[in-house]
Amino acid sequence: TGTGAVLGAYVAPKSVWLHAMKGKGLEISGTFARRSGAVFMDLVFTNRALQVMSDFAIQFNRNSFGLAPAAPLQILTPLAPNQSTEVSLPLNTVGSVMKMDPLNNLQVAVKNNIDVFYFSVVYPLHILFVEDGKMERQMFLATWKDIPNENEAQFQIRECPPNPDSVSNKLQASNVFTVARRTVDGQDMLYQSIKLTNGIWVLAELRLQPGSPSSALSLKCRAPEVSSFVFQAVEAILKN
Amino acid sequence: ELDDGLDEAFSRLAESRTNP
Repeated sequence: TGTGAVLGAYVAPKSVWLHAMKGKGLEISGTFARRSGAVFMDLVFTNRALQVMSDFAIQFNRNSFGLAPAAPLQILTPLAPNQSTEVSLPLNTVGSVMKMDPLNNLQVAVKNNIDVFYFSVVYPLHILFVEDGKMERQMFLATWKDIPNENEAQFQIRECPPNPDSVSNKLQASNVFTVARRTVDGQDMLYQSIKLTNGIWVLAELRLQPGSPSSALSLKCRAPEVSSFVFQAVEAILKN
Repeated sequence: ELDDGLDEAFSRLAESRTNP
């Protein structure tokens, strides 16, 4: 970009969500991304059938965080056999809420002129980490103390970048904000905050082990069922 | 001097977590 090393938010590579075998020739691959404060489903539709496909539409089932398409699916021209088209579907989080198992499961229905197809995907929780998720230091300390110990979950992250600055920068690009940093007995401790789209705060302590690619992540949250999904997201961000 | 005591509070938190 010419502006130096500007880190972007982590986006997983696309994977196949609907195989052509199950989609009567329609193959859909996709991933989720957060860009400029908005969530997108980035999709590739491929026609592996022998007939033209048209009249595409998409719908989500109710889900844990109210994810819903913010606009109709824009595939405006018919898709010829062996043709692919990329589409970026903007999402919002004001849809109907229903707790899913796993929490980040999303059931999707796609229709075209041939049939309606259903598939399930899981989304990485960091697409729900909002840009104003940096908690005030005083609030962080009070909240950390206030959340009971039984709501603390501990995880091990392997393949963590070796120095606290790169860890902090990488995470901040995906809206995991470092509130404070301390070094105790040679260990770097990062205190971090995350806010989800539904207003849930997650407090983190990331302890980097000197000379080791492994680090310890402790998460405190009033809704502890989100912790393991936040861990998976943080681990994916740090590995990539 | 804007020391609000928070720097010290974070140091105590980190200490307590490393050497409980």
